[in-house]
Amino acid sequence: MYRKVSRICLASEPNITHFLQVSWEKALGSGFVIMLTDGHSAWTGTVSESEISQEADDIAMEKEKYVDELRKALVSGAGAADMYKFIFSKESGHFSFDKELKDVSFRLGSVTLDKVANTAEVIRELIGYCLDTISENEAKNEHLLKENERLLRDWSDVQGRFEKCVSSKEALETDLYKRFILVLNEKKAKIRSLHKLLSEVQELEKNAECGR
Amino acid sequence: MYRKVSRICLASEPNITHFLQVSWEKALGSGFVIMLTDGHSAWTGTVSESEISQEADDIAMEKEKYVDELRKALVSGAGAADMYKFIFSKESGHFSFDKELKDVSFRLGSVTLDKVANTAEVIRELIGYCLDTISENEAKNEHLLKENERLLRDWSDVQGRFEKCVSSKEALETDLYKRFILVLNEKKAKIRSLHKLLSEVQELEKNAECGR
Amino acid sequence: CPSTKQHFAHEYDCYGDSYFVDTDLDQLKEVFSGMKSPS
Repeated sequence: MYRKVSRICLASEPNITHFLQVSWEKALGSGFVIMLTDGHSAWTGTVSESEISQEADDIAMEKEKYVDELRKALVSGAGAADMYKFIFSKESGHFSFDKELKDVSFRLGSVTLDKVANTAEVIRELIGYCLDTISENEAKNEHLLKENERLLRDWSDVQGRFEKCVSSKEALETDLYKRFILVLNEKKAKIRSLHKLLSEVQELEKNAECGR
Repeated sequence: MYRKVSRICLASEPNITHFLQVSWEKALGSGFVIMLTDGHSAWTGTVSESEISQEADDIAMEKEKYVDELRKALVSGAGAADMYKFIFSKESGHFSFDKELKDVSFRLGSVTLDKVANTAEVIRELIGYCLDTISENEAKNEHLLKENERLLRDWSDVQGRFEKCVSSKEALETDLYKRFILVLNEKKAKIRSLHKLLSEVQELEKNAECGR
Repeated sequence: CPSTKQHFAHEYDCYGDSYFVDTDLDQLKEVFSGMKSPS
């Protein structure tokens, strides 16, 4: 069950905010229920899937595109004021909505709404739904904040370990080279001493040869 | 300006949900405005800071603790049904709320509410506030979700770099040792050959000495 | 004793690495680990 409540202004009462509630089961295109209220009275009506298909045919629009237009007009909320005109007659209950383009407007859809007998109950249910949605969003918000903090801690932890790894890699390289140089220089010193000894022995041998 | 709307049940009408809106400027203890509605009618009243102080004195409670109790009863929402009893007389406009403990309940506070003339406007404003709060929360959640995605990407990136660093550190160590071993063994081969040569020269010298 | 000392001094450097016998990964790691920190 999906539901969306948005503010609209009626062409006949532009200074009074009205609220439009649209609710549907799986998909908007499968039909939906409209509820309109001014905070004092409420009217409700249903638009069936066949009526949606018929309307789409009548205005020569692909059904999917038409449902998308319905979504923008009745469900999206933001921007509806600029692009859509809502007309409602309390006497007849006729509710219609037009899409307004540059210099032209065309009828997007219409439905007859019946006045609700127990308006107070409908308004209570609407306010209750809003409060529940607020609570759910606050809980989601809380959860996301905690997730956010956890992710930040995790990132900070890995970043620290990465920095340590970079430092320790540099330190390892330096350390190994230093140790290697010490051991290598020992070998070089040995080679030098062997060379010296060899030269001395060869010199001695040469002198002995000369003496003989 | 702070505002909180919560569901309450009146002792006289337990099956009808009422909505309690409490609004205050900087601190609840500095005074607040109450609005009560059943979706059809609305009543409003003000509780001043001095009235709060007076009430705290009357029930021999520290003001800070009393304000905390007020917050739990009127603002917190959750749990209010279990612990607090709300009594309202539509005729007199007298609204009171009791705290219910195990077997005893005591009057926490009361205020006289006046019936609002233009209920529809008050209810429209309430629904409008709820819709704005929903939008704000949805925007916050959207932002937090994006933040979380970014943090996850960042974490993943650093984790990858950390793993690469660990691998490259191991590879560096292996590589350096290989090179060191090659160089050292070159030097040792040199030492062995010099030592052999020295031994041979010394042997020759010894033989020559013996011959002489 | 002096002769043993002399023998080892002839065969190994002051870090315990042989002058004559080729080293390998394990031996070199052992030599390095026995060295005090160069810094």
